[in-house]
Amino acid sequence: RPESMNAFALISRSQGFNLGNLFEK
Amino acid sequence: MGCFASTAKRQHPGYEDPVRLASQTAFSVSEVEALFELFKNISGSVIDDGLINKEEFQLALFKNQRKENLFANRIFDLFDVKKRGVIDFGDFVRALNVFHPNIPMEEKNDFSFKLYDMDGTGFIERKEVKQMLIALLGESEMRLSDEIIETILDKTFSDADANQDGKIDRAEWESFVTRNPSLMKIMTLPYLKDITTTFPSFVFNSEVDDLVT
Repeated sequence: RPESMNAFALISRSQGFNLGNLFEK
Repeated sequence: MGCFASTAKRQHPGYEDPVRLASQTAFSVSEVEALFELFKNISGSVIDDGLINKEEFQLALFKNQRKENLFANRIFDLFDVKKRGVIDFGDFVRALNVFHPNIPMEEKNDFSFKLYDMDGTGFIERKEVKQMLIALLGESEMRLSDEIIETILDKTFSDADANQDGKIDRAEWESFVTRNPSLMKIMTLPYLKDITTTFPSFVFNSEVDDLVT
């Protein structure tokens, strides 16, 4: 996938960036 | 000792008037009050002092697994605008506002630039991106050799660093994310449109008479 050669696409998959978790009970 | 008839909300040192916060953000007054319910849960999880510290933030993000994470630390630092090591309610609402679906892309781009410009030099440098890639690999099952990491960095910088000076400035970032809109997915939280239904208990704690807007 072309995304795999994009460092930022990879980095943005970190759980640490997943603020949606704050809203899941 | 004096006796104060203060409400739970006023005991929170960073509590701000929801009407004022709503006027400064994309949230309605009811939504700000619903966010306060979330804020109370997070800020009271370790120390019930009305402020979110880094440990509480990470517990909320990783669902009670205590883990140190570079990216969560970075988000925390950007929420902590007063650089006190804690997030008060006003900080929390104003920072989450950037992630609201109705906020203009330019504001989201600006926040994401700061997210990746970890040392605050005004540039996203290759060494910072490499550090983040290595941190990502550390938290996942993915194993990549240094050679492959360097190849990914070469490709990324050849796309993003238009003047090829080894670092990405704000204009280059703006152009890069406009060409790669999927990178901005992390900057929009659809949850923020449903917070009053996610936290309906705000109705019982509301200090505002006219909740229906």
